[in-house]
Amino acid sequence: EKVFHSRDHSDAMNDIRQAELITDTDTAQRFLSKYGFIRDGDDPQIPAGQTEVSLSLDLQEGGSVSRSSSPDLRFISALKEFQRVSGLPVSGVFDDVTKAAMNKPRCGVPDQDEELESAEQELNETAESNSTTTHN
Amino acid sequence: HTHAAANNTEPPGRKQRHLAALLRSRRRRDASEWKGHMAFSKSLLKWRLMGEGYSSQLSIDEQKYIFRLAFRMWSEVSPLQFVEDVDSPLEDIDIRLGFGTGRHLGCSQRFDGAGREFAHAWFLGDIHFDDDEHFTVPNTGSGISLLKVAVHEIGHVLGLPHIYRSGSIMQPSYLPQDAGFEIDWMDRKSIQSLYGECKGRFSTVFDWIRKEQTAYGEVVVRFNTYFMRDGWYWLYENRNNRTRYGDPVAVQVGWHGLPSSGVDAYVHVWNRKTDAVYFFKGVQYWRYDSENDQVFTEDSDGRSYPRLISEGFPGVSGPVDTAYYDRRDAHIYFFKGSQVFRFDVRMHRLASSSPQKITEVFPAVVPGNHPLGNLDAAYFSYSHNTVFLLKGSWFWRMVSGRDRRRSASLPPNGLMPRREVEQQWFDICDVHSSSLR
Repeated sequence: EKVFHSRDHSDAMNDIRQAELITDTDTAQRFLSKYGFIRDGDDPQIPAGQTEVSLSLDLQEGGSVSRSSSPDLRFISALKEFQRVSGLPVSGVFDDVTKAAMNKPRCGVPDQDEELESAEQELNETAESNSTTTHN
Repeated sequence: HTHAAANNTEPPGRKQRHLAALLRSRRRRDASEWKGHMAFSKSLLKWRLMGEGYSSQLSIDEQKYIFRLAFRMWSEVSPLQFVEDVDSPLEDIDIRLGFGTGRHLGCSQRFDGAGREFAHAWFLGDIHFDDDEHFTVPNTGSGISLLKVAVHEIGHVLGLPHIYRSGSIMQPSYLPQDAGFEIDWMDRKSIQSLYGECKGRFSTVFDWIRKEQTAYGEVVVRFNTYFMRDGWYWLYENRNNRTRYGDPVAVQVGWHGLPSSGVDAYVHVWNRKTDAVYFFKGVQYWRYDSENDQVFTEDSDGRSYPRLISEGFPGVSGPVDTAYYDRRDAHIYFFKGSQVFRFDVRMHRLASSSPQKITEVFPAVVPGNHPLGNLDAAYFSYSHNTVFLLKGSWFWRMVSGRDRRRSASLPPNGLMPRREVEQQWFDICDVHSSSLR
C-alpha cells in the first residue's frame, strides 16, 4: 500500500514519484523511440567521419537548437513525423513547442506500429489449414 | 526471445516461422494511415477490474462505475456489448483492468510516475492505469479524467490505434475533458469499420408530440422521435444524426404504465376534435396522457385501461404488427400479417373495404421491391413528412405529396425501393442489459 500516517491519508499523496521530463535531445530521442517514431535497431548513429559539431552546424541555420544537440537525419525525420501528427510546426528542430508536446500526459501505447501484412497473410493461410486456430 | 527464435538452428516449427516472418516483414506503418484491427470476433465481452489492481485513490465503487460507463459508451455506438464478470476463471475474461505504479501487474512496460504516461493497453486485453497519476471521477476538479482515459484505452483493446484528429477520443495526448466528452461521429465510424454497424428490428417508431407554452402564452408544438425495441427505447436526435447520449433506456423508466416488455404499436389520433395517443400490446391497448406523462387509468366512460383492442376498435383484433394514423383521411391503419385494416376514427368503424392486402393499399413503386407483410413499424415522420414502413433492417419510404408533385406517375401511397435502416437513422445500438440504468 501507499505509505501514509494521517487518518485522512492526505500525506499519502506526497510520496508520488514524478515522471522524468523530456528536456533535451537525448530524452527526446528516447521518447521518439519508445513511441515508435524511431524503430528498434534504428537508433540514430552519428554517420562515420561526421563530427558532432559539423553535423550540428549544418543543421544550425534556421533552427533555434543549442549547439550541443547532435540530431542526425533519422532523428530529424522522426521528430518531423512526431511534429506532423501532433499538429505542430514541422521544423525538425527540438524546440520548446515540441518539448511541451512531448511532456503532455499521454497514453503509453506507441504511435507508430509495424505493419505485419506479409506475416498476417501467412497466419491467415495457416489459420485456414488449421481450423482449430482460435482468434483473440 | 524474438531474435533467439529467428536464429534457431533447428528446423523452425510453425511458431518460429511466424516470428521469423514477423521480423522480415516489419515495415513502419504511417501513424495516420492505420485504421486498426478487429480485436474480438465475438460481440459480448467480459471485463474485470483486477483485485490486485485497485486504485489507491478512488473507491472500488467509483472505479467500477467509471469503467462500466466507459464500456457502455462504446456499446452505445457499436454492435459490441460488455458485462462485468467477477466469477469466471481469469482466462475467460476478455478485458482485464488494473492500476499500478512503476513495475506493475507483471507488465513489461514500467510506469513513469506522476505526469506524462498515464496508462497503456495491450492488444490481448490488458489495460493498466498509472496509480501515481491523479485520476478524477467525472465533474470533480482538475486531474486526469479516468473516464476519458478508460474510453481511450478500451478503444485500443478493441483494436483502434491512435488517431490524430481533434475531437477524437483516440488522440495520444490527453486533453483536459471538456464538460461532457462523447464519442464523436468519426470515432463511431472508426469502431464500426472494425465491428460493423448496429442493426436489428424495432418494435415501433414514432414522433411524440409535445405542446409547450412560451413566455408570451403562445402554444408551441414540438416532436421527438423515439425508437423502441422490446423493453428499451432511444430518443433519436434527427438534427444530430444520432441517438440521445446515454440511451437506450428501459421503457418503464420513460413511459409510465406501459408494459416493461415494450409495445407493438403507437398511434396518435390528432385532428380538430381529437388529440389522443394510444399504445398497443398484444390484444390490449392503453391511452397515454402526454400532459402528465403516464397512461390513463380509465377512459372517459370510466372503463379501465388497458382495454381490449377489439372493444376499442371494432373489427380489429390484436395482436397487431404495427399501426399509424393518417391525418389526410382520418383513418388508423392497422397492419397484421399481409393485411391492413383501415379504421375510420370519425365514424368509429372499420372501412368497408377492409381488410385489404398491404400490396394493394401500398403498391411497390419498383415491382417486386415491397415488404409484403409482417411489418415491424409504420412510422409517420414529421421530419420527412411521410410514412416509413420498417421490417427487419430495411425500410420503405412512402411516396410523399412532394414526390407526387415532382412525378405524377408515382402511385399514391406507393412504396419507394427499400433502404437500410442504419443508413437513415444512425448508431441505434443495444447495450448489455446489465448496464441499463
